[in-house]
Amino acid sequence: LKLKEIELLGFKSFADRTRLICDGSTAAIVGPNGCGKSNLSDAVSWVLGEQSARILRGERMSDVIFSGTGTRPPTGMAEVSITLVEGEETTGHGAEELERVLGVREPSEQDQPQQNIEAENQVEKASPKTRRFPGSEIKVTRRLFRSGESEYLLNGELCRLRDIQDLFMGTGLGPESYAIIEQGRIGQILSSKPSDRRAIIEEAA
Amino acid sequence: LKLKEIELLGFKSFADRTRLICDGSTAAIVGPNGCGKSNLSDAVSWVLGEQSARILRGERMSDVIFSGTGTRPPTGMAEVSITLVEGEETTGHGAEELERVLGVREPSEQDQPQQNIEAENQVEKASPKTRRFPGSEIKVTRRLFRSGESEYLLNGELCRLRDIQDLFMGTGLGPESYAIIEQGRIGQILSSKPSDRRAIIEEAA
Amino acid sequence: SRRKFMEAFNAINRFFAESFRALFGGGVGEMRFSDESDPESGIDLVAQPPGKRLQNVLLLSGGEKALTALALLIAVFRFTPSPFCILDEVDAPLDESNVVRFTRMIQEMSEQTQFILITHNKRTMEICRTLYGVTMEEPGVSKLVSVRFEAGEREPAAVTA
Amino acid sequence: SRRKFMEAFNAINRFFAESFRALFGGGVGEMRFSDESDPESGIDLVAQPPGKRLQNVLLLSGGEKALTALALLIAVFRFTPSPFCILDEVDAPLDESNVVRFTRMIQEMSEQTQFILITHNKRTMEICRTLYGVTMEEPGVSKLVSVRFEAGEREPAAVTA
Ligand SMILES: Nc1ncnc2c1ncn2[C@@H]1O[C@H](COP(=O)(O)OP(=O)(O)OP(=O)(O)O)[C@@H](O)[C@H]1O
Ligand SMILES: Nc1ncnc2c1ncn2[C@@H]1O[C@H](COP(=O)(O)OP(=O)(O)OP(=O)(O)O)[C@@H](O)[C@H]1O
Ligand SMILES: [Mg+2]
Ligand SMILES: [Mg+2]
Repeated sequence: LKLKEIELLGFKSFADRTRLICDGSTAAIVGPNGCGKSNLSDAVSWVLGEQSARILRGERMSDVIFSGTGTRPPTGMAEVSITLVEGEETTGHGAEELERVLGVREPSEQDQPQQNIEAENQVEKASPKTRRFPGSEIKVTRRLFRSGESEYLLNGELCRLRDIQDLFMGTGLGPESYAIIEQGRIGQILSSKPSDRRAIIEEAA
Repeated sequence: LKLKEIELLGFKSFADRTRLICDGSTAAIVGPNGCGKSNLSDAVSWVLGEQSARILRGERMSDVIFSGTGTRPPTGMAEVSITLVEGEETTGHGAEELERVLGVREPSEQDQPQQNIEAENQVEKASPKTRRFPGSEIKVTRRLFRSGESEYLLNGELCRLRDIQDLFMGTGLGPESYAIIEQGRIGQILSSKPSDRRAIIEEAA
Repeated sequence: SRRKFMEAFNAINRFFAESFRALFGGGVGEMRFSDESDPESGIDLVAQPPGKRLQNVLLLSGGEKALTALALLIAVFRFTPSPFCILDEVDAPLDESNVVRFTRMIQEMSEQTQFILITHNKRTMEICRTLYGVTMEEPGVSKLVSVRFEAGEREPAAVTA
Repeated sequence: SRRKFMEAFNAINRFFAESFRALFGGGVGEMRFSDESDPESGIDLVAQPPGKRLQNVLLLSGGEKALTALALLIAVFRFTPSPFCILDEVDAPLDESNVVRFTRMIQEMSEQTQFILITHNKRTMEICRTLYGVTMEEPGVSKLVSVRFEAGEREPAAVTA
């Protein structure tokens, strides 16, 4: 998996639609204090499923929606999309998950817990490796409305948070991963409890 | 009050006796990572009466005693002295306290709680402002032995922690003050509870 | 007493607004009572960097938080001067232009309070008359070395007994 | 399963020792079980910067803690490559020579993992092929601007709809 693009609309200080296109190389994000750099990193944690408003430096989740300035009204929705491209090598059980998504799965809004049994069957049905070709994309989108309603989409189709979490399991992008280190928190990796450190190794295993 | 000198012996990484002489101007402390800069700031918090090992980045108070290197044995004692000089203007009730100390007070180890009554009398006995002359010094020393015993000295005479705390009350060097901001804690001033912020104003009042 | 407290609160609030404006080059910083009607109420901080809306200080960025905290520290010092102040790498989250405003503020305050700044930032070093280097030539053992005085060379103050 | 966990633990421990040595220019970094006899035990970290004694990571300095944490992060990535990694001002507590070792390590890892580095440090910017500027020309509204590609100019990627 490689990161291809991040798209924001109405997320924190990014009122207008903004696209950050990645070409796979090491990139730097620079700018004066308070211009919105850490907001970009918050956008990525959010679209990957972050549920804690505190981790996103807000008091409640609606704090991520653009709250207006002296000359602009607040927006009614925050939306972030992230597009990942299949690299040549994908390791871990994330690969099978990806196969399932790109294969036969049609997420629908009426998904009930019985869905899990269905999903198991679908993995068997998915045809073998030939369906995966390097270059195929997955696009995950998350939306939050002022009304409190939230939506998750996978390649444009509505899905549940669970589907997103399943998708990223084992790819190194899960909640226990080190993929995003927020500002001022690099030291926290060391001061976490010994049992949390064990969880990091278990996630990696 | 002005800071004149800080002296360390066996405190954290300062195994040998080290003196930092201040001439009243703004000073910078520089050096590579891990060389001992923050240890200097810890030394000042400690000699002013800091009781929490955690604030001094240790697990227990004996972590402040030089613990040895590959070629040097650990020392048996940590000692820090701080010398303050009377400026022309000393404000707040610290001034009276200073007067008491430079005046008649003979701290002795057998001081009992009844001491407080004695101390009140002594303040009256101290002659008026003439006893204070700019340039007079107070030197506070704190020692900790591996045995766990600790000592406080005021101008070379043994005294109690309470005497040091009384001395610095109202001079802006109390525990609630902003006189020492540890590494990475500048943001904490904002995230402290509203009632703590009130305490800061009360201390200043 | 309550009167003394309110006097301190109002004076520090004025100083806070002034030092906030100086550090941010504009904007508004203010202390407010969490509950106006309760005399024992806690104190909230609100900040409005230039061009932004008034908001709770927790939504500010890393650099904006550091600057706001420094503005409050300076405000308290202007009310009750502290003999000295040790700041350990408070300039780390600041960008270039905010480091300049920070150092300017420290210079202004250095008449009243003696600042000792632990820093890796060259711009911050430039405003200091005295520079203490700490090294570990002998591994694990800290020593103070070379001292620079701006106005003419004096005896290096750092002496290891 | 237990076997898989131990395999991961041993591999990551080897990588941790290697990346610790590369970032500190020597010394020893190691993960240990808090209680050897308990298979479910938590994990402790010990670190020994070059020339110092082996100690608990909590006694390290600000910069030493950041480097040790980065060494662990790199070790986990070498075992399970992550598609990307966003680091927000992790270079702020580092001195000049440690920033150089940090950027060298990032360059080595960039084959496997795509790094996005939020930074104010010019040395860190120098190793990045792409540079995204964020500004607030319109107060309170963030925009992405100018993009620089090392190898020849390409279409600036930042487009605001
Ligand atoms: N929902 C929102 N609507 C509008 N603006 C917001 C919202 N949430 C946060 N902000 C603004 O975003 C700014 C913080 O941005 P951010 O933390 O990304 O800055 P930064 O570029 O990381 O700065 P630094 O270099 O200081 O860390 C704050 O000033 C805040 O006002
Ligand atoms: N009791 C002790 N005996 C010997 N050395 C100690 C003791 N306590 C701490 N140290 C050492 O002091 C070092 C930390 O010093 P300090 O935190 O002052 O560094 P620093 O100069 O502030 O670095 P940075 O720039 O990274 O913040 C550690 O490496 C630790 O080993
Ligand atoms: Mg930031
Ligand atoms: Mg330090």
